[in-house]
Amino acid sequence: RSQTSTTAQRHYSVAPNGTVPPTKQKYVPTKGTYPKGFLVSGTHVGVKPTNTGTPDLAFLASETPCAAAAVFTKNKFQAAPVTVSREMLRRRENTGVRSVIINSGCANAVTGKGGMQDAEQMGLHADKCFEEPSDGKGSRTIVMSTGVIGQRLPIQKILNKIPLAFNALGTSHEHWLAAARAICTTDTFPKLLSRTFSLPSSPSIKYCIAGMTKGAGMIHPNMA
Amino acid sequence: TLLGVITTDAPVAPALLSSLLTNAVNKSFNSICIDGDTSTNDTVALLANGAAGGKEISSDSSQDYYSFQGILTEFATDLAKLVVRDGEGATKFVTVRVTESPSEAAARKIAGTVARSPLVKTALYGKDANWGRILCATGYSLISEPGLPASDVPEIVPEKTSVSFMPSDGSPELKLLVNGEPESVDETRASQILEHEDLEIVVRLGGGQAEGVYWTCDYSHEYITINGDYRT
Repeated sequence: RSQTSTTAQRHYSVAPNGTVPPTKQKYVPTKGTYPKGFLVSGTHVGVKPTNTGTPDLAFLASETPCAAAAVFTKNKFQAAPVTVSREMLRRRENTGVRSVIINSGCANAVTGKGGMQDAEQMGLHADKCFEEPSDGKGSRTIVMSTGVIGQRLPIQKILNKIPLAFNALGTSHEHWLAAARAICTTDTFPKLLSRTFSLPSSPSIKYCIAGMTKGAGMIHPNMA
Repeated sequence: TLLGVITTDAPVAPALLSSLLTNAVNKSFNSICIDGDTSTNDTVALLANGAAGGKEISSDSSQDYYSFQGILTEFATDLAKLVVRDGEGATKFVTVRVTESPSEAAARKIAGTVARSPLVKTALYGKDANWGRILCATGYSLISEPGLPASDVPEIVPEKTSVSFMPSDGSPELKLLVNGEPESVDETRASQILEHEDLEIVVRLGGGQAEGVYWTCDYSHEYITINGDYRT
């Protein structure tokens, strides 16, 4: 049992010290060009009690309310953040979104009504950081969680750190990399890409697209 | 679980974002498989704040829309491929391409079935050019498929089906099965091809023009080790 644990621990290589296996280092960008008006951060909360220093809360914010859409798992047991985020986007008709808040270490899935409240609280606490008057349409934040199924989030720990995560927002490559690391679970490297492009009607404008993703197991997505 | 966030400073009308994202995801994140399990939490979000200025993409029949759709799909595909490259315990990155199909939906279904097959994935880990397992997965992939209209379900004809490995080094394909007849496989060359991290499996149905692609990885001992230790 202990030997198995030791072997498995090696795969959490972005967790304890941020090291990436040599064979995977080529997939981690050393620089990037990121979209204007978006700020990101990766902050340590300690969602898992064993996590003593690795970022596990990602915060992504738009300087102005923006358009947003999402696709979600079609699994019938949808996690609380899936339900909460889908309803938020429906209510807002894909507009007026300010941020995305993501924790790793606990999926907040199959956690009942309490889990729904936890997901809603994460969104509302992220909203509070912007100090904007309510527009009557509820939260402006997409919420995501990843990790083990069937456990409640240590919600107060997360809520306490959201203002810190907001204060840590920035636009540098390091900020983006920290956010990409914060959403990792059994991933061995953070997954982050950025590109520039132009559009036919505005050939002189340089647009940017950037994205981060996570996933290593329980992967056969079927989202809509 | 798969999570993803994509952001752009291009101006896109909110009403168009869902179709742009759905089209991109169907050809990227919805076309990958590591272990065949669909999570309770999978979510991919797209945010567009228009901060770079310019003319808003406001029509789904505009040149800008088609251009952005292509950029977004390619970008999402590259992100999705990174997930496969980090599959738990994976040692290989495998593209499964099904061609000459009467419909894209059927081609994707077949590609996904091959990509999900534990026996195909363990053969890949063992560097075994086991076309029999690929053919087996192809053969059962469209059985009991209520989601596809009858007109879209191609008849898989064994005598028209071919299987090849496309090496990642650009050298000619290694034909394993041609029109249902097994080739005399050069085992040395097969081993050389399977030594590489990247590999492409091509299944030709010989019955149309449509194509479907999935990206997958192999199954290794490490996958069991990791997930035998992951506790709820």
